[in-house]
Amino acid sequence: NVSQSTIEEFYKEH
Amino acid sequence: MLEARLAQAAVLKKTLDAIKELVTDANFDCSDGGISLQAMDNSHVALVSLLLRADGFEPYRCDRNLALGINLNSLSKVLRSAQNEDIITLKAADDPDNLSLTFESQNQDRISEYEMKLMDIDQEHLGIPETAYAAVITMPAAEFQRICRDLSGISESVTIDASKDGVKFASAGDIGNGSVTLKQTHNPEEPALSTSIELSESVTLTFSLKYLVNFTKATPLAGAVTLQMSNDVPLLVEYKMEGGYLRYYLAPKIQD
Repeated sequence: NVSQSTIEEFYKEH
Repeated sequence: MLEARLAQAAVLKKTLDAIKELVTDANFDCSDGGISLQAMDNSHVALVSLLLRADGFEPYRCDRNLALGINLNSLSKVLRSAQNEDIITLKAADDPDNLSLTFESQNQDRISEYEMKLMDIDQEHLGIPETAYAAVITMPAAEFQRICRDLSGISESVTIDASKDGVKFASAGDIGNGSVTLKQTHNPEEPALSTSIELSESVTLTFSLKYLVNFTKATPLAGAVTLQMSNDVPLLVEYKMEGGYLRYYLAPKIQD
């Protein structure tokens, strides 16, 4: 099964 | 205050066309370095990062940092009134309620003046670390656009596989499957038509084609596009233009 990740899972709030 | 004069309205018009379907509202952050924007799409799968450097404007003046909260659809409507060849000047006071836009024809026989209301946008800003990507692929922007469009007819997703043999874009869907493989080419007379693949390790990632097709709306801004990938991090798609860049980051699809 393939799921879509989000940008926030990779980059932290500045 | 901000005062920024751009020799060709076309740059701003094309930039807006390239981001307005992905992002509805965004802060244009103005500083002495230039005008930048960072925003995610509604579903937080893609991120847009735009930089228009101060040296791309003549003159450029920004006394203190300003965040201009702009509805991109509204800005796009206002920019429709500018001809591609017009000289465009953006002005805003400190703590502004409005952005003023002036469009002058090349021979200055027509001057159009617009004021656009600004909005308060509370936007989170993500820190994107400098990354040494495992695969850096530069190719003609039109080629990338064609590949994304063609494969979107087959499937919602594309798997991009960068290896020493080349870069392969492959999709599989209900009607069948398809792939396009690009090899490294060198066109010394027209570097923008070359494909280059720099690789420190093989990378395979899967992405939503809907977003990639959307990114390729930036094709009119640059002859070449650069894709940067490492396993398990977002793809970086970059269009470099004179005086800045437009970057898109796309979160991968991940095997559960």
